[in-house]
Amino acid sequence: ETASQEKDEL
Amino acid sequence: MNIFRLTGDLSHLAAIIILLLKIWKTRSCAGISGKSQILFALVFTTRYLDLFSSFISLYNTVMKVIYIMCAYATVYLIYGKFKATYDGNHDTFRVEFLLIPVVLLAVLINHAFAPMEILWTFSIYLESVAILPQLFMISKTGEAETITTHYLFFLGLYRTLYLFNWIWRFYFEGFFDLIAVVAGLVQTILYCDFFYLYITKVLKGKKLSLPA
Repeated sequence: ETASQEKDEL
Repeated sequence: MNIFRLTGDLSHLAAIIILLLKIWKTRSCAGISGKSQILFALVFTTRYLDLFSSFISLYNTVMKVIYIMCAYATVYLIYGKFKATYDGNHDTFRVEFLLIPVVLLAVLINHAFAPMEILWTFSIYLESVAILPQLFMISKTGEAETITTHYLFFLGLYRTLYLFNWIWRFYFEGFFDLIAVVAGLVQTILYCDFFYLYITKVLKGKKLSLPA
């Protein structure tokens, strides 16, 4: 599971 | 930020504004699925909870606030102010058939088993199918007002542009989010039939009517 990346999208 | 994501967000904003203006100006929500609008309000609510916990940019915050306010204003107009014009007899899609699988999927397939992450995943999965009640309603009534087709076109275009945004980000930033991409593909594929009708009919000045 890839780490939860920075959520910068709307 | 890249051109695909910016035009995607603006296309999304255009869709939301077109719908809100259509209901407000015509004082009618005929042909609009209130269920889809409730699902979209739920999508924004579960995805934008980070408004209170993290600041990414002014653009990000402003757009999230606008999306949430417009979504709830639209739901209010449909079920509140103009509920007399709400066509409940044709807005009969069983949303529990969407919500239950989406909740299960969000709990089972996510990037991290943490509340915010699961809410975000739920929101991504829900958004990919949230338009189904609206498309179902159009198939039941057999037609859609032209302004409604423009709303759907920009709404479908936004996630299509996001697919290019993800290609761009993968190539230039090495960014890749399988959950968002797969859900975005499903979401865009659901619009293909509508896109075909929109391009072959509405753009030629005809009314969108489905073979009932």
